[in-house]
Amino acid sequence: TEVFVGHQVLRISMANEAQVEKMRELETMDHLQLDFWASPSHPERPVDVRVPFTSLQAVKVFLEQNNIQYFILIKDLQRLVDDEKAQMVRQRS
Amino acid sequence: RALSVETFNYATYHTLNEIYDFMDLLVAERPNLVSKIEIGYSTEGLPLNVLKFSTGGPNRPAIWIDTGIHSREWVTQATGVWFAKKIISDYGKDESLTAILDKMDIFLEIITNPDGFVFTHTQNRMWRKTRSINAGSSCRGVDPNRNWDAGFGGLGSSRNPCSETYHGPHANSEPEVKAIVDFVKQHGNIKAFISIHSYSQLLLYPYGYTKTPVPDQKELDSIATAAVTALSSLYGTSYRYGSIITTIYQASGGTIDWTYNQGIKYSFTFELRDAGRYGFMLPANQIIPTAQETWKALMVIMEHARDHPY
Repeated sequence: TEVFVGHQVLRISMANEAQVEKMRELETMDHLQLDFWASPSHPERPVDVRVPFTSLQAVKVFLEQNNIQYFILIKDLQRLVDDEKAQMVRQRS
Repeated sequence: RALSVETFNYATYHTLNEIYDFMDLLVAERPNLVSKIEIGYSTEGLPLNVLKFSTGGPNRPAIWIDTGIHSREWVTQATGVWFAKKIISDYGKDESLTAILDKMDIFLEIITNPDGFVFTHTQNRMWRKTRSINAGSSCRGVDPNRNWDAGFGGLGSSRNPCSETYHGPHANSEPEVKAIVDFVKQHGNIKAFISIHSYSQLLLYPYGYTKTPVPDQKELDSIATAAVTALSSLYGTSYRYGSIITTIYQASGGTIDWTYNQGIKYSFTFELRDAGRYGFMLPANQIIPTAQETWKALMVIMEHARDHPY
């Protein structure tokens, strides 16, 4: 079973088209194994990305170097997955 | 196992078996209103079950609703379950829904991507695609919302089997898609097609693969305005609406672009709650409010389809 310990979901806000382009560049970096929950399209539409723990530093550095604003939407995805599973078990019992 | 449709817990997420059992319960309890149709099998051999709500009459004009084509979007399957219960509860009580069902059939596919859905419960909660094997690649699955024959393979879809938006080797390569395509063609009288996704609170109409507006844009936009107004009236949830390409991004090979091109004028797709706090991990206590508000918008679309035959 896939675990998401330490995976974070970042909400990224782009200020202009150039930053949208940068985000598209980030989307093509397969080695980071990013999961775009919402893909980059317009500056006014934020992007949500699930970032594995091992890629967190690289992604945050990329965003900061390009002056792209972000905040952490989900701090530890596995916690939410565990909570969800526990809730299902509770409801069944 | 729930003993009846009444005691089924609508406020929690369920497994595939639980939902399939629920569908059987529904049919057993209301056989004069609901039946179950098997429209095909998934890649891994699971049945593709569709609930048919009908008060009789051959090949009536129909409304299609599907939920969960992207398997990780759990709130959509959960709302599909709630819709099924809502339809049987309201028929005969709610004047408007009764009038819809006296004139039209409703088809509801709650688990559109069963392989993916099972996979999200057992192996990877974040799985989005189908589970088909891609020749020459170790990556599995195709994005079933890029696999339709409408601008297939164009911008806004990927040729890389490892991508979440991989369009597949050819249009309708996924049995989950092909089954709906065959069903829609064979039926020939579907007048409204609503495909439900999550999240980001949008109500969208075609097109996604081209910037060319659909000929019915004005009408679809006015329906969307009314639907979103109705939806927001319940809990104040704010929705945006418009064509896929102008409202979110270019997406080729999408479901409702194909259905619209097949002549189904009232083709819409929803992106349900939330606006980004939990994404695909929407807590179960939000299932019922999400379903309730979405139902209001659905009713607007279904009423319009009922009152504007074409």
